[in-house]
Order: sequence, then structure tokens, then C-alpha cells
Amino acid sequence: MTRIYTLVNQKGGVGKTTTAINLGAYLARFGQRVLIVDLDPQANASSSLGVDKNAVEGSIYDALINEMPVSTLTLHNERLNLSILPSSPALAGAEVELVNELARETRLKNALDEVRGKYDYILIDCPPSLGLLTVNGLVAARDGVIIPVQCEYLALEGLGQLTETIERVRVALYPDLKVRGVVLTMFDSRTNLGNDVIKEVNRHFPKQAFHSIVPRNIRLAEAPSYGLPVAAYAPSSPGAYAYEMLARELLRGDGVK
Amino acid sequence: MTRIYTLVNQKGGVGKTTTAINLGAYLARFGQRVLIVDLDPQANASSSLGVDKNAVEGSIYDALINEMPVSTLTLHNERLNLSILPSSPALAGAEVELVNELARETRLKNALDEVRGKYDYILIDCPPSLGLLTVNGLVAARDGVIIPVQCEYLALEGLGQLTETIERVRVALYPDLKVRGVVLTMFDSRTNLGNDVIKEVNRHFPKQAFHSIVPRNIRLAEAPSYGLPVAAYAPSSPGAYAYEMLARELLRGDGVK
Ligand SMILES: Nc1ncnc2c1ncn2[C@@H]1O[C@H](COP(=O)(O)OP(=O)(O)OP(=O)(O)O)[C@@H](O)[C@H]1O
Ligand SMILES: Nc1ncnc2c1ncn2[C@@H]1O[C@H](COP(=O)(O)OP(=O)(O)OP(=O)(O)O)[C@@H](O)[C@H]1O
Ligand SMILES: [Mg+2]
Ligand SMILES: [Mg+2]
Repeated sequence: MTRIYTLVNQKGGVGKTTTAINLGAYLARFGQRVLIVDLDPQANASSSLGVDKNAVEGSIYDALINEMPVSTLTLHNERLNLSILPSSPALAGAEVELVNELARETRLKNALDEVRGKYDYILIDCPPSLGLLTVNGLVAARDGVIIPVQCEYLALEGLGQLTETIERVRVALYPDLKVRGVVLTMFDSRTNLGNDVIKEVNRHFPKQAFHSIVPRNIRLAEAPSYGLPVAAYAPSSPGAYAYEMLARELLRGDGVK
Repeated sequence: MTRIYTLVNQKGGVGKTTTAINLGAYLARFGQRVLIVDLDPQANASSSLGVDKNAVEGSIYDALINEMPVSTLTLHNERLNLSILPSSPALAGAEVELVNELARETRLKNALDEVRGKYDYILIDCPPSLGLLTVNGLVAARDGVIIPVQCEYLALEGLGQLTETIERVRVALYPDLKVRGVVLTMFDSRTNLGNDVIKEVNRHFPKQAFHSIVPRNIRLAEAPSYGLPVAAYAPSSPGAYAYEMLARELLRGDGVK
């Protein structure tokens, strides 16, 4: 029973990649077989795991455009017990190339069907926009979307547009699309911003915010430069603790273990 | 002699909006006539100046799609001595609507021709993507682009793609497109990340980084929730000082005063 969650929020820099990598790494530590899918042409998820986007032989571009099997494109990190379907610079052109293709919105969903039994969790990291790549991510989100929301004022502005887009995909492409939960990120207790954001998030997504809140913690920003998740880079940091709690909360809610 | 600069970087959350607003506010304090153009469907620049994107009568959407004169759409803030061409939710559909339009890449440039003599500086804030809206921003950047780069590892990944896109626009649409400068943002002296990023930026954009570096400062994140630039919200904060220095540096380099 593979669960597929998509990390989505068109606001930039809110912690989509950081959440995909670090939530994924803790799920893997808890014995789950995990695949991270990097749907962002910037390839931040790939580089967070030490993958050089310019050196990969195959990438998600080949799965979406050339319909190559995903199993031939994934890389496995033995040490982290994590797999990644990497991105590459070619993906930047995919949105334009897909426009006139058949089944352009369901390419990722169909591609992942091939590997479904192989993983317990598939986490899809999206770019900060609501174009065809993100729509592919929404249609592939079999078990729902996870929405990282930065605890800052400007991050609130986009929530209305995001819920509208989710509703449009639900009506036109995937009726069962649901919100699995909202992750509050970069929470800073020294300012009132965080508390104001939490109130607003509870208004937009009542009862859907995960209890685990991720604080602002510099170790989370340092870890990608070593190609490691924070669980391996700074396991006793506040950032690591928060993602460990989030992984436990997700597993509990999914009825695993 | 109106100078038009576009704030661009497809990496999300690096300080494009914060730089457009706060650089603009200090240029206005120094007596320049300033227009902020909000080219992001999230309308963060508009809300940072207290404009409600859902309540505006006309927006940049009308200038781009309905070819309404910009002068009929701008709002002027007397207290801040700043004008804004606001965004609206309708802009989210503009990228798709523009695809088959004539002169789709030069709509913004042509629209701004009407107000050129009215302002000394026009700063254009872009969304975190390299689609048609950002291309419009690049073509309209008469005097160059200003690239905010967050002093964190993941922000480095996208610099290569950005320079490629700038080069493609230069070849196909606007041969004089140049980089006016790179603004290093969210610099945190407690970690080596900042210094690593500075070295990389100097490699990608030799001698083009502004001397004024913007530190991470919570006041910059709080100011938008009051609809104020930091110059008005917390004028003696490190964030305010940095943007004041940046405005002075830009004016000096432009040979103004
Ligand atoms: N809780 C945190 N504390 C401190 N830094 C963080 C935290 N979460 C993420 N970061 C850092 O903030 C920056 C933005 O995070 P990240 O890149 O994960 O966001 P994103 O939503 O994926 O961005 P994009 O919209 O560009 O895809 C990165 O440099 C990351 O390392
Ligand atoms: N120097 C700084 N110190 C602290 N916070 C900052 C700083 N600069 C920006 N911020 C905050 O960081 C967040 C991201 O900044 P901002 O929204 O300006 O980036 P952006 O590049 O415009 O994002 P997007 O890609 O979504 O358009 C905002 O909440 C902003 O208030
Ligand atoms: Mg990301
Ligand atoms: Mg912005």
C-alpha cells in the first residue's frame, strides 16, 4: 500500500523542499521505503541529497516527456535508505513541451503507477508556481497534499489561490484530491508573526494543521550544502526534532505501525 | 529620464518583493518619484503597501490583457510618496491568456511607455518562475535586472538557469538587457553559509554584487503585516539601514544627485 503525498505551495521559499527531504529521511529511519520525486527544475531536492542535476543520466524529464520507466531513473542512497527520482535542467522546458501533449496532466500519475508497490511513501516536491508541473503533482497526489506554510505574513497571501487551484483540479481531474495536512514552518517565537499566521491557517484549513511545528533553525539551511538531511547532519538540533515528530505524527495518522 | 529595473530570481522566497518595496521606499525618501509594478499573481508587493488585491478596481492584468493605460491603474500613497501598479488574482490566468496573443513578451514594456516621463524609478517585482510574466519583466527592464540572492545554499542552484534565461531574452527579445547588480539578502553572520554564497555569487556575477548586504532581520518580515516599508515601520533596524545604504549605492551608481 503505497502512499503518495505532494508538497505544494506556490509561495516561494516556504520549506517545500526542506519538508520533502527531512520528512522523507525520518520516514526512512523508521523503516519505510521512501521515494522523493523532484518535480522542480531548480532540482533543490536532488542537490539536498547530494545528486548533481547536471550529471544525472536520466531524470524525471525522461519519465514525463519520453515516458521512460521510473524504475530505470531512480537513484538509491544506501546510507540514508532513501531513493530519489532526480530533476534536471531539461525539466525547465517541460511545461512548454507538455502544453500540446495528450494526457498532459496525468503524465506523472501514470509514470508512478509502475513503482507503486515498491515504496511505502512517495513524496513529490513541487516548484513555486501553479503551472503544468504542479498540476501533475496534484493529480498524482493519491493520498493528498501536504502544504508547508511559512510563519510569516507574506506567506498567507497565497493560501486563497492555492485552495482555488486544488478545487479546480478536484473538479476537472482528480475528485478525491484532499489536503492531508498543513505544516507550519520557520516558526520564530520571538515575534508575533507566527501566532498571527497560525490563526489564519486555522481559518483557511480548519483542524488540518499538523501539531508538529518546525521552528526556524539554521541547521536546516546548512544541511543541504553537505548533501544530507538534517537527521544525518545535525540529529540533535531543534529542526531535526521537529521533522522527527512530524514523521511520527504522519505515520500515526496513516495508521502505520 | 526614467530608470526601469526588474527584480528577478526564479528561486522562491529570496527577497524579491522585500527588496522592491524597501529599495523603492528609500529612493522615494531621497526625493525620487517611484513606481512599484507588481507582476506576481500573489500580489505580495501590493499587500506590503497595504493594498487589498481583491478590492482593487484595476490592476496590472488590465494593462497587460485589456491594454488599459497604466496611468489609470496606479495607486499613489501620499504618506510614503510611492506609487504602485497593483496585482490582482486575475493575473494568475494571464500567463495562459498571453500564450496566443500578439506581442505577448512586450506587453509590459509597451504599457510602461505611457508613464515613463512621470517617474524617476520603476521597480518591477516578478513571481518565482521563468514564465511569460517574468519574460515580460525582463523585456521591460530598460536599465537592467536586480537579482536578489538569499545567502543560503539552495539559492545558489538556480543562478545558472537564471543567467541562461537572461541570455535567451537578450538574444531573442532585448539585446541591451543587462544585470544592474546582485543584492545579497538574509545574510546571517552566525553561519558559514553566507560567506560560501558570496564566493559563488562572485563567480557567477563577477564584480556585480552590490556592496550593501541585507542581513536577516525580523523587522523586514514584520513590516508587510502593517502595510509599511521597513523605513516607516522600524527605521532604526539593521534591515532598514541596509536598504537605505542600497538605495544610496544605486543612486550613486546611476549618477543621480
Ligand atoms: N525551518 C527552517 N529554518 C531555517 N531555514 C529553513 C527552514 N526551512 C527551510 N529553510 C531554508 O530556507 C530556504 C527555503 O526553503 P526551501 O528551499 O525548502 O523552500 P521551498 O518552498 O522549497 O522553496 P522554492 O519555492 O524555491 O521551491 C532554504 O535555504 C532552506 O534551507
Ligand atoms: N533580510 C530579511 N530578513 C528577514 N526576513 C526577510 C528578509 N527579506 C525577506 N524576508 C522575509 O522572507 C520572506 C520571503 O521574502 P520575499 O517574499 O520578499 O521573497 P520573494 O523572493 O519575493 O518570494 P517569492 O519568490 O514568493 O516572490 C518574507 O516573509 C519576507 O518578509
Ligand atoms: Mg523547493
Ligand atoms: Mg515576491
